[in-house]
Amino acid sequence: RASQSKIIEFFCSE
Amino acid sequence: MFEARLVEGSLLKKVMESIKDLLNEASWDCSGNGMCLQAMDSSHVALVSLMLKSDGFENYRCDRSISLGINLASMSKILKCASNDDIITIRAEDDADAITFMFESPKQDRVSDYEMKLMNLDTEHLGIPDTEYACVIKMPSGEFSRICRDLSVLGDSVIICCTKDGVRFSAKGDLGNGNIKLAQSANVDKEEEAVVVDMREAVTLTFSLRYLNFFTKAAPLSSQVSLSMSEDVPLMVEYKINDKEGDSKGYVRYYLAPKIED
Repeated sequence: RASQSKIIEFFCSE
Repeated sequence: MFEARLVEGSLLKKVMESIKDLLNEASWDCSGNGMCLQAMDSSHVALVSLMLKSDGFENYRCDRSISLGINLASMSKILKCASNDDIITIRAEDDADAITFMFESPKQDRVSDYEMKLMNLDTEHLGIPDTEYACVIKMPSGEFSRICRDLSVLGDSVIICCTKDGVRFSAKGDLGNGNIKLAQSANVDKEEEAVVVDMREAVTLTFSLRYLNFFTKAAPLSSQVSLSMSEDVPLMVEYKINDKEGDSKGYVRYYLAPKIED
């Protein structure tokens, strides 16, 4: 079963 | 002083409809380039990046960059008070705690203005890296809306598989499974009806249909949508904001984090 990742795992805080 | 006048005011109404179900509040960052908004949904699964270019307004004045913290549901309610053919002007004084929306009928015989309180928002800004995507799919925005709606009958997720032959959207659930295959358009008379796949590498990714259905609220802005994908990075769904003449006034981009197999 696939789990939902979060956008902040890919884009860094500026 | 910030002031922006948009003759085709319905565009701003459509922009609000495209984000209000996904975001509760966000800052409009206004500068000489235009009005930008970047915000994540409350679950931090999706990101909206929106641009309204200054030269897309008939009148645009921004003496210094300002950030306008907005409750988007409130702004959407106020913009619903504008008729579709109204001219909309947005105005805010520097350091003001309120924003004013003015709606003028095309004949100028009815003018209304609404003042809305601004919010103090402490928003997190994310850096979106420049990405060369492995696949870019362009298709009619109505077609994408229909695919997301239809596959929601079957399951919570869609598997998007892009190969040189075309794109396949699949969903499965308790009642069964479904697949929608789109072939690239061989030759279409109208550009907005075309399905075009620009592929460097085949990609298969899984996404939440609930979020994709939120994104399709932007379909009234554009006849075409583009889906950009690479393995293990967020999907970018872009709707260009074009006026009646087809000139670019900006864009709404949604980024959606993929579902990953455990």
